[in-house]
Amino acid sequence: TETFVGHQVLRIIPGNDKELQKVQELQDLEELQLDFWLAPRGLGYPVDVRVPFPSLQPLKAHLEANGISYSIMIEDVQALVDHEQMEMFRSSR
Amino acid sequence: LPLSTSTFDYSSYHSLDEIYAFMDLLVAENPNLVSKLEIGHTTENRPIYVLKFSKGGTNRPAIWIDTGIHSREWVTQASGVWFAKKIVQDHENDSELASILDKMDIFLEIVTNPDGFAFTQTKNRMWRKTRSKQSGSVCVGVDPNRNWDAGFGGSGASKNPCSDTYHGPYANSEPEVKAIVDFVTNHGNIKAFISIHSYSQLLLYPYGYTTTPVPDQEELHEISEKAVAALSSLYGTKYKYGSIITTIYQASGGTIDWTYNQGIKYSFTFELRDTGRYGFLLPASQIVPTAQETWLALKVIMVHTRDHPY
Repeated sequence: TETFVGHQVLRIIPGNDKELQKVQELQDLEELQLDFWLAPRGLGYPVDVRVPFPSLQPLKAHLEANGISYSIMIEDVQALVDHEQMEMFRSSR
Repeated sequence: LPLSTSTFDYSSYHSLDEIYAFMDLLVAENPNLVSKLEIGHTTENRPIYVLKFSKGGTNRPAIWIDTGIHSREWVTQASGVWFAKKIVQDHENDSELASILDKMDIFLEIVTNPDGFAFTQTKNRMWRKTRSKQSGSVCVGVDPNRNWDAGFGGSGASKNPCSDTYHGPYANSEPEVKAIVDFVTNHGNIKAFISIHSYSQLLLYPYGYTTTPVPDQEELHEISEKAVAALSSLYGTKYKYGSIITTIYQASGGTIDWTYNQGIKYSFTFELRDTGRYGFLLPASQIVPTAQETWLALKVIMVHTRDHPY
């Protein structure tokens, strides 16, 4: 089973075309294993991306180096998945 | 398993088996209104079921609703379960719904991607695609919302089998897609087709593969405006609406582009809520409010379809 310990979901809201282009370029960096929950689609629209733990620092450094602000939408994906599983188990009980 | 659909927990996420058991219970409790059709089998040989809600007649004009084509979008399958119960509960006391069913049938496919859904429950919660094997690649699965014969293989889908938007080796390569294509083609009298995704609060109409506006753009835009107003009236959830390509991005091989091109004028896609910061991991406590608000929008579309035969 795939686990998501340490994975975070970052929310990026491109403020200008340059930032939008930088974010779009991230989609081609396969080595980062990014999972775009909301793909880039235009200025002012949130881009939500799940980032595996090993890629977190490199990606954050890249965003900060390019002056692209982001927020952490989900601190630890696995924690939410575990909670969801627990709720399902409780309900089926 | 629950004793009846009245004791079923609609405020919780459920496994594939539990949803299939719910469907059987609903049919058993309402044999004069609900039946279960098997429209095909998946790559991993799971049955693909559609619930039919009908007051009789043969091959009547119909409305199609599907949820869960992207397996990780759990709030959609859960909403589909709630819609099924709502139709049964209200088919007599809700005059609008009663009059829709007097003239039309409703088809509801709750788990449109069973293999992917089972995979999210056992191996990878974040799985989106089907589970078909790709020759020449270690990667698995095709994006079932890029596999339709409408602008297939164009911009807005990936040719890389490892991509989450991989369009597949050819149009309708996925049995989950082919099953619907065959059903819609054989039925021949479907007048509205609504495919439900999550998340980002959007109500979309064709096209996604081209910037060319659909001939019925004005009417679809008006319907969307009314539907979104009805949806927002319940909990204030803010939606945007428009054509796929102008509202989000170019997406080729999409479901409702194909259905529209088959002549199903009232073709729509929903992207349900996350009004917070949960994305695909929307808490189960939000299932019922999400389904309730979406139902109001669905009824606007269904009433319009009933009143505008074509």
